[in-house]
Amino acid sequence: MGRIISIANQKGGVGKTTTAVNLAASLAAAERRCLLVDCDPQGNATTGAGVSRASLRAGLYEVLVDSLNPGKAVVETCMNGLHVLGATGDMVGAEVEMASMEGKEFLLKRALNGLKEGYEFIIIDCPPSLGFLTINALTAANSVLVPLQCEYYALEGLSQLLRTVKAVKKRLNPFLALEGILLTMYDIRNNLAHQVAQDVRSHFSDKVLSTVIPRNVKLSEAPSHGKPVILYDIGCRGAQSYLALAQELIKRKDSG
Amino acid sequence: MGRIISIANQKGGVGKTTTAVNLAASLAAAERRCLLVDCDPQGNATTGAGVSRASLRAGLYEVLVDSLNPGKAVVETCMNGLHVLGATGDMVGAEVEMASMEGKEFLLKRALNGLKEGYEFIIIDCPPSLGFLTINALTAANSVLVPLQCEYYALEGLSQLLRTVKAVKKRLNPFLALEGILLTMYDIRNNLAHQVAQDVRSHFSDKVLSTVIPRNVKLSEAPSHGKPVILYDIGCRGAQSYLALAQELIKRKDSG
Ligand SMILES: Nc1ncnc2c1ncn2[C@@H]1O[C@H](COP(=O)(O)OP(=O)(O)OP(=O)(O)O)[C@@H](O)[C@H]1O
Ligand SMILES: Nc1ncnc2c1ncn2[C@@H]1O[C@H](COP(=O)(O)OP(=O)(O)OP(=O)(O)O)[C@@H](O)[C@H]1O
Ligand SMILES: [Mg+2]
Ligand SMILES: [Mg+2]
Repeated sequence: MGRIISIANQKGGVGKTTTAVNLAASLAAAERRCLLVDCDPQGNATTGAGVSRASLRAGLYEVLVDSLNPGKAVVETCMNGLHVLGATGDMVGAEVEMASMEGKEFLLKRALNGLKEGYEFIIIDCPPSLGFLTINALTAANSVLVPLQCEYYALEGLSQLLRTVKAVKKRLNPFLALEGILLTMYDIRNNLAHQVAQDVRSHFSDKVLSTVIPRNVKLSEAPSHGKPVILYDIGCRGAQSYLALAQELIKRKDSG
Repeated sequence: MGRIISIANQKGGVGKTTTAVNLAASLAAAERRCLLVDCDPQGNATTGAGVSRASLRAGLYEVLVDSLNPGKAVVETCMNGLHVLGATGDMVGAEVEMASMEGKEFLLKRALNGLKEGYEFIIIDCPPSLGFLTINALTAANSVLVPLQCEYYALEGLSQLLRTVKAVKKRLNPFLALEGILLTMYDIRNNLAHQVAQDVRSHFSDKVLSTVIPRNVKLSEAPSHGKPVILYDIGCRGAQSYLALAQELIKRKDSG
C-alpha cells in the first residue's frame, strides 16, 4: 500500500524539487516502486525526472480539473520502478479553477486513491506557497517532509508552515504526520549553516532527519541533463546523501 | 515622483528579497528617498530591513483589505531615507480576501498613489508565485526587475514570467516596462552559472542588467543581524554589487 509523502515548504528555493526527484529515484533504485507527483505549476519535478513537459498528453491538471482517470496521465521514466504524474503548462490556472470546485481540498486525495495500490511510495512535490495545491497535497499525504535550507530567512517561515500542517491535520486529514525536517544545502564551511542547524535541532530535536543533504554542485547540474543525480553521477556526495535518505525512510516504513 | 519597481519571479529562492532590501538600502545611501513595500506574506523583507514584524501596529494587509491610510502603516528604519511598509502575520490571508474585492488587481496601485510624492523610489518585494499579490505589484509598478539565479530550474520559469508581464501590460498596466534581468548568486567557479548567464545574454541581450550579484555569504548573514548588507559589512562583494546596482538604476532614471 503506497505511503504518500508530500515535500512542502512555502519558502522558495529550499530544495523541495531536488528532494522530491532524487528521493523518488533513490527509492526506485532500492526496488521500491515509486510515483513522483508534480503538484507545482513550475513543473520542475517533471523535467528533473527527465520527462519532457511538452510531450505530455495529459498531466495533473487534467486529473484534478477535468476528472481524467489518473492512470491515463502517469508516464514511465528512464528508471525502472519510477513513474511520473507530471505538470503541464495548464497547471498555472489550476488553483483558480479548483477554488470553485466541490470538495476542493480533497481532489488530489481522491485522484491518488486509485493509484496507491500500484506503488510502495508516492512522493508529491509542492509549490512555494500555502495555497490550494499545497493544501491538497497535505490532505492527500500520510506524512510531510520539510526541506529546510540552513539559512536565516528559511528558518523564519518554519513555524508558519508547522501551524498550517497542524490546521490541515485538525480540519482535513487527521492521519497527517510530520515525516521530518531535512537539512538541505548544508555547507560545512559556513558558520550560519552550523548556527541554523543547531537552532533547529534544539527546537525540534527528534523531528530532524538524521540524513543531511550537503551543498553539492552536481545536484544543480543534473536537472540540465534531465536526470536524477544518481543517474548523472552516483558517486558524488549529493547522490550518496539522497540514497541514504531513501534508506532512512524505508527503515521507518518497514518498522511501521 | 516615485519610480515604482517590483522585484518579481515565481521561482523560489532566486534572491528577490535580498535584492529588494539591499537595493532599497543602497538607494537610500545614495540620498534617494526610498520606500520598501513587503508584498510577501513570508515577511522576509520586513525583517531583512531590521523591522520587527511583531511590533508593527499595521502593515500592507490593513492597507489592502481594511483600506487603512497607507501613511499610517509606513515605519522608519535604522537608515536615513529608508522607510518600510511591512508584512504582518495577517498577510497570509490576504490573497483569499482580495479575490472577492472590487477592483482587486488595483488595490496596491491605489494605495501607493498617495505615497509616491514622498519618495524617489518605491521597491516592492513579491512572493514566489503569480497570484493576486504579484499581479497587484505588477499593476502598480512602472517597471519589473527580475532576479535570476544562475541555475537550470530558474531558467525554466523565465518565459512563463515574461508571458505574465506581457499579459499584465496588455490588460492592467500599459506602462509596465521590464527594468531588466539581474543575474544573482553568480559563482565564477561554477560552469553551470557561466552556461546559464551565456544563455540568458544571448536570448535577452540588452535586457540583462550590467551589474551581476556574486554569491557572497555576507548577503545571507546580514538578515540574521536585521541589517541590510551595507550596514553589516560595506566592504564585502555583496554590498559593493548592490551599491553598483543602485547607481545603474539611478543613471537610467535620471537620464529618463
Ligand atoms: N544540496 C544542493 N546543493 C546544491 N544545489 C542545490 C541543492 N539542492 C538544490 N539545489 C539547487 O538550488 C536551487 C533550488 O532548489 P529547488 O529548485 O529544488 O528548490 P525548491 O524548494 O523546489 O524551489 P521552489 O520553491 O521554486 O519550488 C535549484 O537550482 C537546485 O538545483
Ligand atoms: N548573492 C547571494 N549570495 C549568497 N546568498 C544569497 C545571495 N542572495 C540571496 N542569498 C540567500 O539565499 C536565500 C534565498 O534568497 P532570498 O530569500 O532573497 O530569495 P527569494 O527569491 O526572496 O526567496 P522566496 O522565493 O522564498 O521569496 C536566502 O537565504 C538569502 O540570504
Ligand atoms: Mg520546486
Ligand atoms: Mg523572498
